[in-house]
Amino acid sequence: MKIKEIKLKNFKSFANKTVIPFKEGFNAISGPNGSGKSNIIDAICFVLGTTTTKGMRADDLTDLIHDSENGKNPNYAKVTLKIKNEGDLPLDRDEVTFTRKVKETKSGHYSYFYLNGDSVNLGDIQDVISKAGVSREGYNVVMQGDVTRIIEMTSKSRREIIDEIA
Amino acid sequence: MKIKEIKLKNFKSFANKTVIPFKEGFNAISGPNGSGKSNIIDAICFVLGTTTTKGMRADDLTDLIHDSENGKNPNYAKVTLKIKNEGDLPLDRDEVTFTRKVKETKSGHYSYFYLNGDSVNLGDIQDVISKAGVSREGYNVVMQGDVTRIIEMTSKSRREIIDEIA
Amino acid sequence: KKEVFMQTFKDINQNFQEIFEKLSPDGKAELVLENEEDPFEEGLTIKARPAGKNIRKLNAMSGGEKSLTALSFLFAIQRHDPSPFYAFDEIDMFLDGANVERVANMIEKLSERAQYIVVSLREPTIESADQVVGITMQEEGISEATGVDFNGN
Amino acid sequence: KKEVFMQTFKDINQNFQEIFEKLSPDGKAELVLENEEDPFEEGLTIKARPAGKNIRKLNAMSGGEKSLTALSFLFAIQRHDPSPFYAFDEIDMFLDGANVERVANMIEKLSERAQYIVVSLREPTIESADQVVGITMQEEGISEATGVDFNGN
Ligand SMILES: Nc1ncnc2c1ncn2[C@@H]1O[C@H](COP(=O)(O)OP(=O)(O)OP(=O)(O)O)[C@@H](O)[C@H]1O
Ligand SMILES: Nc1ncnc2c1ncn2[C@@H]1O[C@H](COP(=O)(O)OP(=O)(O)OP(=O)(O)O)[C@@H](O)[C@H]1O
Ligand SMILES: [Mg+2]
Ligand SMILES: [Mg+2]
Repeated sequence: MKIKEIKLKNFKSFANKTVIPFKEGFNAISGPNGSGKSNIIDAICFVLGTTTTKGMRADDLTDLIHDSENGKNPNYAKVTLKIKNEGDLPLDRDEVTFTRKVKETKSGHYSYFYLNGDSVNLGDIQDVISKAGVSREGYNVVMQGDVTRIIEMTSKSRREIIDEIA
Repeated sequence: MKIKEIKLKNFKSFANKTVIPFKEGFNAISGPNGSGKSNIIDAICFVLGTTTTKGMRADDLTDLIHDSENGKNPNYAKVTLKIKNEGDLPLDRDEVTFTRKVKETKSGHYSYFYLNGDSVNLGDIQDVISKAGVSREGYNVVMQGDVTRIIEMTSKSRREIIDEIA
Repeated sequence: KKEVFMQTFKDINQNFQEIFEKLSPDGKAELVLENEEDPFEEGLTIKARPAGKNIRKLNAMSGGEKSLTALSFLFAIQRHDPSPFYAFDEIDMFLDGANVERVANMIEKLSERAQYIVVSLREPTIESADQVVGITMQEEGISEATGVDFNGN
Repeated sequence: KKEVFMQTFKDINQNFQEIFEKLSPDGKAELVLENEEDPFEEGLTIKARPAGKNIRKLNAMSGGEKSLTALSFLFAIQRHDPSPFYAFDEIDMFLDGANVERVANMIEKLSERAQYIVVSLREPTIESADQVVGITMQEEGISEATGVDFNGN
């Protein structure tokens, strides 16, 4: 499985529909402070459900919806990942899309997941990606400032990492 | 009060007697990872007593004594600050020296403080420097990785900072 | 007690707003007491608006924005209650090139009134200093000062 | 259960030692179970010896040494239990120039077998990538991708 592109609409600072292509190998994202780099990593975790709202620096899901000074405040945010299936995803297509949308209404906020356009649960998406080796604990993602976490955690939690893998 | 120089002997990675001069204005310390830069900041806090052993990345004071592979393991560590007195220190000399020594013996470890060569308590040193405006809480020192601490602490602890200053 | 606190708060808040605008051009920020009537009941929060953005919750800020806001707060305290010297260990690690320059320039100005000892790996900071002390570990496990370089500032 | 755990531990430990020596030349490190007889009773610690130094307590290591040790552990897990893609956000922020180069080179090799998406402000990392995506905020508060630059690697 490789991420071919990410499409963001109203997700955090990405107000306009933004499409970012990725290569199969080594991709770097760069830019000034506050420009939106970490928001892209948050968006990947948002779709795949591998982190909490706190992990995305939000108090609740509605904080992920773009809101700005000039009042252009939409009531939904949407992120789509276009994935190349290398045979490791248990689906019969070469290209797979995962989409997650959060919508705010008067009675609360709702979260919708789509797999190739069909409405599914978060659990369905997690089942599919775990077949390709993407772990639920998300050892494949290191958030900003977290790199030395493994050294600073207790020795018991460090041993538990091996437990989960075994 | 300005720090004219720091002298380290057997303090953490500074096995040999090392003298580092400082200018009155803007001093930068640079060098590769693990070379000993943060140990100098630890040494300043060690002498002035503005931090805990945990703040100096040590479990107890004896961890501050240099110990190395090739067995040259001394039983003491010593740091001296040579200070220019600009009239803000309640002492009658132009130059003041603060020294702290930690010594390990069979029956435990002992910490000695000296002010201009005379044996004093930590409290005496702290009284003298607080007259020059060096606060006990040490807002004048930011340890490595701590810069965003003020943003991440609770709003109550942030308000308490103002309480202490008032 | 409340009198003194409110006076200190107003002064530091004034400093904070001025310094934040210098470090984040076009940005605005202020310190806000959660309970103005009885400040000791609640805490102190920060409303910061980096250039052109909406006032965000503090935890939504980026690493670089948090650093600049925290440094503005620190410098605001220092202006109100000056200390003769300051020791900073890699305060510039989250900052991009332009922000490192701004912080380095500010320290350069502040160092006319107080002494700054700053550990840094970033070029703009090292180049702004009056003096650079190099630290190295030639011999296994033993730190040495390699030399002192006057920047000729 | 203990069988499987011990096998996994041995494998990851083997990887960890090899990778640590590549990232910290002349250094040595290993993973150590606090209770080998009954590993589930206690935890897992790391004995790391950067080049030529004594084995230190983990908390005495420098910021850069902690990052390299943590990254070695992460890469050791990845070799044992590979994932198709990895996302890293400024993992190189504590590292000096030489160490950033070593980590960037390692990611470049690993990216032959898995996809890496790495946020970074450091030049050696950006230059090693196959593609660089620039992010900017031209319009107030709105992020845009400025363009994609193939490094021609
Ligand atoms: N819901 C939202 N609507 C609009 N903007 C938002 C929203 N949530 C977060 N932001 C903005 O996104 C910006 C943070 O972006 P991000 O953390 O991605 O920056 P970055 O490029 O990683 O910066 P750094 O280099 O400092 O880490 C903040 O300025 C914040 O105000
Ligand atoms: N008691 C001690 N005896 C000998 N060496 C010690 C002692 N305590 C700490 N050290 C060593 O000091 C080194 C750490 O130095 P320091 O934290 O000052 O590095 P640094 O220059 O700040 O690096 P970085 O750029 O990575 O932050 C470690 O390698 C550690 O092993
Ligand atoms: Mg970021
Ligand atoms: Mg350091």
